[in-house]
Amino acid sequence: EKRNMLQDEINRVNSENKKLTEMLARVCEKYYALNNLME
Amino acid sequence: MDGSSFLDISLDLNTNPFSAKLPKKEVSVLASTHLKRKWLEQDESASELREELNRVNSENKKLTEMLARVCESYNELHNHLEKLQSRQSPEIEQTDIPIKKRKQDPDEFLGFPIGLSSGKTENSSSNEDHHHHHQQHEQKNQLLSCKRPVTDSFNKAKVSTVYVPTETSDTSLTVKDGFQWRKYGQKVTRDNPSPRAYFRCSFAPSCPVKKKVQRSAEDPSLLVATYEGTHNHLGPNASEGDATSQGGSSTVTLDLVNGCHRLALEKNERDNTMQEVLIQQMASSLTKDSKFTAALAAAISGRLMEQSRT
Repeated sequence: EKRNMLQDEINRVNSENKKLTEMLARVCEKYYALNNLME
Repeated sequence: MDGSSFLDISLDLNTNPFSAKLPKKEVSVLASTHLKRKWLEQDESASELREELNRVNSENKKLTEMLARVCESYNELHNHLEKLQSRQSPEIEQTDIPIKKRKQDPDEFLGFPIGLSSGKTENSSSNEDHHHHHQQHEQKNQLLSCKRPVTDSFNKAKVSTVYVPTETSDTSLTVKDGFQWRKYGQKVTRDNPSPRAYFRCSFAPSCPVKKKVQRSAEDPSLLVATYEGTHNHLGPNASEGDATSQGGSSTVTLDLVNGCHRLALEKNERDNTMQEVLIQQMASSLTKDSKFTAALAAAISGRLMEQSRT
């Protein structure tokens, strides 16, 4: 039961990390677009 | 004497009471060893899972920090761009700027339909990707369209400049040209100690004409009024039929005639325009005068009579 709980928690954090990575990619893209616009 | 007391009639079936317990002990030791091994295995596996959890948690923390930093940089850059835009073209209405001014929540800012912090489950990846691409396209268009109103308005605008003498002590930056103006901004420019005021024509609704007024840097006794655009209504003088004329510049230009040596600075085109304006003003004032029109009619009819006699 403890192992299952740990595995669930790992899955949850992994899913969150995936979302964070996608978000980071989008912000970086927007940042560079704005930077290019300013240049 | 009872011989049974001497005779050991015991069959010695249970001579060593520990001998019967030995196998049980062995079983229990074996079982505990097995359990211990199993527990150790489980513990080892759990510790591996714990390590894995620590690793992903650490990664999560790093990603969150990095995202916060990039969001902060983006907001700084965005604010900087807005400042630059407001400096370069303060006459552009704020409604023309499509970029939202307020700081946004990272989820909303990135077009994420689902908040991470809320812990909700995500939609199907295809829908999200489509939404993502659509939003990215819109955001890029918004970003790229920032300068469009500026270039369009400047390309289409008809620009004219007039110089008006004024009192040095007068700081109102007003040029009386007959039109009604609504002041919507003022700023200090680098090349001039006097501020520049921005006006929009409010004589008629939706009139696109804008006016910038600033004291001349070379001669502070002069106000420089720059008009942009063409009026979409009649001038302040009702007799003026030309809706496109810069009626406002006529009064100003007459002031120049009265005594402004700066007139020489203006181009030949402005001289021609001034002459036209003078003629228009004379014509309009004369046609207003009923005595003049009667005299003119009499003169014309008299001339016609003479011609008919000859």
